[in-house]
Amino acid sequence: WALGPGEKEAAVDYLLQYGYLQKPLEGPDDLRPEDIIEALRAFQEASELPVSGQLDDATRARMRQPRCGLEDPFNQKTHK
Amino acid sequence: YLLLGRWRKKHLTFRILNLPSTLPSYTARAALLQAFQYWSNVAPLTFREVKAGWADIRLSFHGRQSPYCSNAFDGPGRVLAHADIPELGSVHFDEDELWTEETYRGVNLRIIAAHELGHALGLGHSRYTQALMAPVYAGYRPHFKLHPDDVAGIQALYGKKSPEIEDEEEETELPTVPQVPTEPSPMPDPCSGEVDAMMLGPRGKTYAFKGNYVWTVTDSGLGPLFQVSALWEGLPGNLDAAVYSPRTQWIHFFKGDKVWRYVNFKMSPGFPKKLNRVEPNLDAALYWPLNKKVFLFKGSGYWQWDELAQTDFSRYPKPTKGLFTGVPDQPSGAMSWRDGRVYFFKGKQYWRLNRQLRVEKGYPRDIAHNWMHCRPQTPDTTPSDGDTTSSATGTTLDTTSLAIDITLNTDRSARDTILDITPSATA
Repeated sequence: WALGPGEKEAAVDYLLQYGYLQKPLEGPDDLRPEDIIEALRAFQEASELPVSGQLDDATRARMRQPRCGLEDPFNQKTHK
Repeated sequence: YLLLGRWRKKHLTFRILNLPSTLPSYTARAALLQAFQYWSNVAPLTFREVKAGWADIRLSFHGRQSPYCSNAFDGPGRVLAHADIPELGSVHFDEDELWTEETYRGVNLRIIAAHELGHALGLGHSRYTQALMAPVYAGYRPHFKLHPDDVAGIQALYGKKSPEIEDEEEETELPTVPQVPTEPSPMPDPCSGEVDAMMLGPRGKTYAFKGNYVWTVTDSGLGPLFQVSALWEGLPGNLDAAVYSPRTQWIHFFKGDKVWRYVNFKMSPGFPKKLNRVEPNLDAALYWPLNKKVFLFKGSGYWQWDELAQTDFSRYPKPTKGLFTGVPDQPSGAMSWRDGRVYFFKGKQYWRLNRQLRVEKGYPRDIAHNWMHCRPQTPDTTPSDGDTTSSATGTTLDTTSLAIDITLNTDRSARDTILDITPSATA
């Protein structure tokens, strides 16, 4: 996807902030692409968006919606 | 729903530490109080406000910096608020948001507060995007109510609300003293649209008076009809006017050449008194928050009264139309409402005035349809700006499922507001 500067980082920050993605406790900071895709799919499903695993326009728009600051428990893996 | 924790007790105190600058304070307070009521309506919880000292739940507004919250906010948009789970009790709102009420603009404080209180009571985010506990704000809804998932979640934590297990000390008996001898009169039909008086009372409740009866008007419907004297002992029916002043907490009722004063539902000593400095048989009364004065109306004139000072009435009455542009003579009711506007009522119609006290375009409109939630008898002309009033429209009055939601604070000072709603019962 043609992403603007920083859009990918902003999306990863969103997924981390709201509990869709967990920084590996022991590993290095960089996250595995498959984890990011899984987190994105969890967010899209919880948001009733097409579950593409891609950072498409609808997903980015949804991430800009005003919301509560608490985490979402919608990615079973991180939620555990 | 998701359960994150719960309080070991069900009777909680709360304290409002500060308010947003984008709303009149009594509008913001009413929104926060209503947010508590959504939860106390469906679970055996009570919330008592304290104005000083410690409270279980503490509501406050802060921005990008805060001396007591490590979780800074991010300016307008994005994160609107956050809250701690039980039994911590902090509820914080982003002071940089445009907090509003009764409009699609900005962010509705009442709905967001209800969401954050859901967290403070132990709920996590819901997967239902239309549920109150969904993480993303779904916008202002004029007839907002909890989603079944919200109700199921809170009842999973605290049980269902049921009248028979209401705690004794919370029991609020209706007054047992013999009521004022009132001539038996037929119960009025709110859908007639006609009222003797309208009042924005304590805790932002809207009261309509007709004959010997009074009922509350809310966004989601009408409260049950009560005999006036069942709530305000000693008060007769067929009132001329009613007005509540947030400045003094006094409620004044006018009838004929007498005036009654109450604080909540308790009559003040020495009342009723004789009206001697203004004319008897008034038509209406309202409190105007901008100058904190009470206005009394009769015929085409008004008196402006400072409750706490000796008012010189020698130059009154003055012509009503000189100050309230476009309103009718001999109104049946008048009030300043939660939305910051002034309303006049007469016959079956009402007029809405803007902050310059000038009747807005598209008025008068139909009381029964726009205030009393009755199905329109005739096609209603919505004003050209399309703005409908705050109350629900288009629903027929359903008297079968009304719950009694009168808060009776008989022996508590006005300071402690008990938001315990008496259980539903046959009206």
